[in-house]
Amino acid sequence: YPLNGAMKEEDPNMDLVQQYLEKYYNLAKYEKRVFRRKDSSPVVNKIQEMQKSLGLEVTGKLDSNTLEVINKPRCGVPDVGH
Amino acid sequence: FNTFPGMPKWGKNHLTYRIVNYTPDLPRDAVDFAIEKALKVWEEVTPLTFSRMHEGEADIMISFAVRAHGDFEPFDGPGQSLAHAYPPGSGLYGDVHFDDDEKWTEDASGINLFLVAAHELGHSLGLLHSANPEALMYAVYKPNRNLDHFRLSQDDVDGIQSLYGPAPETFQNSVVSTQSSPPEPGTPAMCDPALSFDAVSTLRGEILFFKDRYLWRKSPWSFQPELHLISAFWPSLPSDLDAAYEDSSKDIVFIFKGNKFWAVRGSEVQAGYPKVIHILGFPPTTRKIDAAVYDKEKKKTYFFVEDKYWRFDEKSQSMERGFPRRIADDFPGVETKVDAVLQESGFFYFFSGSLQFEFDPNAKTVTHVLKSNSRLRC
Repeated sequence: YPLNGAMKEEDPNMDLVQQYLEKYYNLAKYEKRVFRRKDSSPVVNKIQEMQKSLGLEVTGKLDSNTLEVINKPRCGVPDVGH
Repeated sequence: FNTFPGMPKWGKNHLTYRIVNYTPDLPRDAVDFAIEKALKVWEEVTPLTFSRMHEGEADIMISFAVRAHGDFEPFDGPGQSLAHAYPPGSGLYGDVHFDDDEKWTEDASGINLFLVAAHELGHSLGLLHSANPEALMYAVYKPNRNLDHFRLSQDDVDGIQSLYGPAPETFQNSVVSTQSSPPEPGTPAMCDPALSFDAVSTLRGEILFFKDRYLWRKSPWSFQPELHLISAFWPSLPSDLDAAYEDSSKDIVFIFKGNKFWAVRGSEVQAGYPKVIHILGFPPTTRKIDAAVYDKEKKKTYFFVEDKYWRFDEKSQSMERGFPRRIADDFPGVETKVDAVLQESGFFYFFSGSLQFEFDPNAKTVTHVLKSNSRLRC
């Protein structure tokens, strides 16, 4: 079992970010499937959308500022219109 | 700021709300108070007004729930999503739901209910999230706001006024004006020679002069009196008060309007109020109190009603026998229509219209006549 950590390729934050984008930014199922491709443009677009609506620097990357904000308690209303 | 797609808004300015259930985290009156205060935040900058319903369908139904609660938007347990609300409309729309897996508090030790309620009610009125981190409508909970003197950001004000326009008298700041800046339209003029007061009271070493929706706050630590909306300190209190006095031994200010009175400690309205004035011993024919003052040396409170006064013994908590008596008999020289009374340095100061009578109770005579607003450095 000590190897399990080394075998894990996914960023531990990815599930959280996936859920966040799905819940508050209407990330669709088909977009989720390609989420693990780092250059996946639908996901990058969603992250940029999230950063813009949260008043963060728009980088399209999950930088520490972005992760810090999405870990904070928040209102459950999506940031974009349903 | 942002509005919902299509800019949904209420088609009327008077809205109803109902608190459907309560969280076990807080006393009921604390929840009531938080919601009322949150509604006031929006009421002060728009033409919107709110009234509470206790049964039936209100425009804004407010409830606490956990996990799935019947709207296909389940809550997620402790943390992350704290609450949600729906944009204006009928049925579910306009409603506010709080996640009762959170720890709701009156202060910032848990999740402050007032802050979240004010934010959610912004949604109920038509605002979506703002990208401005200073705005109340920012999506992320920010507990480090001034809870005692909360103010909307200009972004929030601009947002809500884009939907409903400004209040009849627009105030974007709880401190409305001081002597050094011109008063806002509709505010009482501090140095108007005809100025009278509705009520005057001490509060923890300061003096509060009540007039209409406002109060001037005169502090020994600051040169200029400050003008505030009464609702900035006590959102649930009415305006146009009748009387107020401080019982400094209890650190309580009692505030009277009509046949009701409230007790406030600092900026907190005490639970169980308002009460009716008749429990103090007034006859049913007494409809209102004109003025009141607490004599801290004798532990007695004087209540002035038309041309008579009553005396209440704070030790026995009962009205003294032999009252009411005529004001003119015991306070000769004082105008019989009393607006407010202060006690200071052994003197009583009677405010009557634009005049203030300094009365020496030992000599039983008026020693000075001043303008009512002389204490406001006019």
